Parts: sequence; C-alpha cells; structure tokens
Amino acid sequence: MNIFRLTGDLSHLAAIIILLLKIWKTRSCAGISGKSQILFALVFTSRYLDLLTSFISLYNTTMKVIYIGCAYATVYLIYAKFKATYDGNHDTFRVEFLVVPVGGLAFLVNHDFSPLEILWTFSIYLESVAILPQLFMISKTGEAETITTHYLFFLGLYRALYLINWIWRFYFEGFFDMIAIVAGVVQTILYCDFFYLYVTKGEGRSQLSIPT
Amino acid sequence: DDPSQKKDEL
Repeated sequence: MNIFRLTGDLSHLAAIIILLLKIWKTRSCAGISGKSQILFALVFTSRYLDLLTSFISLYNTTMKVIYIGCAYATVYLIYAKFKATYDGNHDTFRVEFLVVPVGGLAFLVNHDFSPLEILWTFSIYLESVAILPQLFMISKTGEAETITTHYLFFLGLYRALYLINWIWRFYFEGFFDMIAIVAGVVQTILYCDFFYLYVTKGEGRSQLSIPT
Repeated sequence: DDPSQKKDEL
C-alpha cells in the first residue's frame, strides 16, 4: 500500500466520521441529503459483500466494517433518530435516475459477469455519482454549513488521492483497473466545482453556496 | 486482471 492510498482511505474515514459527529453533536441533520447517505450505504453494502467470501487483511476487513457501520448509523440518525430535523423538502433529487442507469451499466460493462463482480461494479459506478443529491440540495438551498463543506472536501479528496494511487500502482506495479479509474475520474470531476469554492471562499466564511 | 489485487482497495 502506498501513501496516497492510505491517506485516501483516512480522508474517506475522516469525511464519514465528520458527518456522523456533526449530526450527533448538533442533534440535527439539517442540510444533509439523506438520499446521498442511503446511496453510500448501498455502495458499501454492494461492494463489501466479499467480506463474506474472502479475507485480505485485518486492515481491509476493519475499514470495510467501519465504513458499512458508519454508513448505516448515518442513515439511522437521519431517517429515525433525528428525523424531525431532516430537510426532506429540499432533498428532492430523483435517485432512480442514478440507480437504474448505473445498474444497467454495471450489467453491460464489467470485468466478469458474475453476481459479486456485477455488484462490485455497480458500487463503483454508483459511488461516482452518489454525492449528486447532496450537491443538488446545496445548490437548491443555496448554502451549506462549514462542517458540511469539510465533509465534502474530505470525501472529494479521498477519490482524488485514489487517482494518484492508481497512477502510482500503474507505474510501480503495472496494475490498473479501467472501471475504477474511469469512475474515479468522473467522481473527482464532480467535486471540482466544489473544491474551487471551498478553497476560494471556504476560509473564514460560515456558509458556502454552489451555483446551479 | 487479478481480482484479488483489485479487492485490496476500499
């Protein structure tokens, strides 16, 4: 494992923990897209089914369990514990427009036409667009709390670091996975507009808006 | 393409 992969994983973990703590500490999930969080729970579930079939390392298993656990905990906080604070009226992105095409694509373009591999591919494709309901919500309300922008920053940074990891692996290990790379590039591009705003107006501002 | 190598990533 190289440093970019490790910092990518830690950045991903930071994003997940930041969001969980924010909701827990403020007892509110205002401004958070429950739909994006359901999609991420679906992403982790469909990708980490190999927990049941193969063991790779203690690190690998631990991180997967934490990711899945946190994803469902977040969904639980939004849709059950702090449901009253959930801003459903602004969380109106039609997720079927993501899940259905992504599901179709996973059937058509994959490494191996087997259930686990199709589900893995589905999770890779879905992850690349899973943040769209959240970005849509921010563009609709015209603002995001600072802590939400930190969450988005670390979530975007994670896939950007993975891109560098894949370049590294290609040069030093001769390894590349075209499905993960293309989806990872798409995923990172979706955050570019946000990254720009985060860097240029993030510091010292309490709110950040994404133009529609 | 080695699937086990790929699944090492999260």
